[in-house]
Amino acid sequence: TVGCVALDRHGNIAAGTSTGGLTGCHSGRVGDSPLPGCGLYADNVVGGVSLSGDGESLIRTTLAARLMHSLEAMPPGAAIQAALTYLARVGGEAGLIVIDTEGRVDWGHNSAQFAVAHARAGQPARAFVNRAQDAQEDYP
Amino acid sequence: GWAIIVHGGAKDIPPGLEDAHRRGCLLALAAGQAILEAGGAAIAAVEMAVRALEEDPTFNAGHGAVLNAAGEVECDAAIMDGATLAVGGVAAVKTLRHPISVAAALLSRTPVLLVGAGAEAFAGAHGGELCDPADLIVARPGDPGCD
Repeated sequence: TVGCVALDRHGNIAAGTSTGGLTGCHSGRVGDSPLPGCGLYADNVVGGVSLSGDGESLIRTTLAARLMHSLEAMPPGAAIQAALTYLARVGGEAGLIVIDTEGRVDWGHNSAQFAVAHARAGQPARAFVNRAQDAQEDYP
Repeated sequence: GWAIIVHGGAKDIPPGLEDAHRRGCLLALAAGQAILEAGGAAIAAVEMAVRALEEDPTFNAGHGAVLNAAGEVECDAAIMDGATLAVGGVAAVKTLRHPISVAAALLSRTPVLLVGAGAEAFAGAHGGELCDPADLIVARPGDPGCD
């Protein structure tokens, strides 16, 4: 599964997801990826999110919606941690990318790895496969 | 200012493939970043970045999708515009080279989510890039895929 969140110069935010599914899953099975509030969400007054992980768990927890609600009250890093904590109720792995309306970028995961690249105006593009490799102090 | 972040899936990355994942994410990021730097729209940047990821066989999306129990490819994609809260999504599609672009084409045409043959018919009527399902299959033994 892949995804993207972007904020443009006009303050507009968008989010997207795309997946090739699960090996050996039942024909017709659909996970979180195409479902707003589960695998993605975007709202100019809050931010945008795109998720990856165990689709059934992300659907059962409506994790993208939960992450968006948390973003209304806390910065992206804390909102991501709150979402991952909630996910533990049903179990499963997830990776989450976020840009809030102030342009703050962050990401997190409880999976072994999560390939991510990000960039902001005035800051070069960087790529990682684990959040621990991405220095916290670089975030606004 | 602008900002962009892309991901290539929450999963175990096989040893030796970390660089391919970082490189693929950076290429996708560049595709979206170019649009944002030129003053373009976030929705266009997201579509272009995801298209690049769908094109890269490193990732489980588009070209690189895994097979279900019936031995078939079934892809899903969605895109959301934070300005209007419009959402376009497609699911269980087998013949779309870039599901994200068909999802984007839905944004201005009302339906939120189309599945299967209906989504593919919509793609055919609105300039979607159709392909043989076999064109999307890449040999990645042991890859369980992910959402």
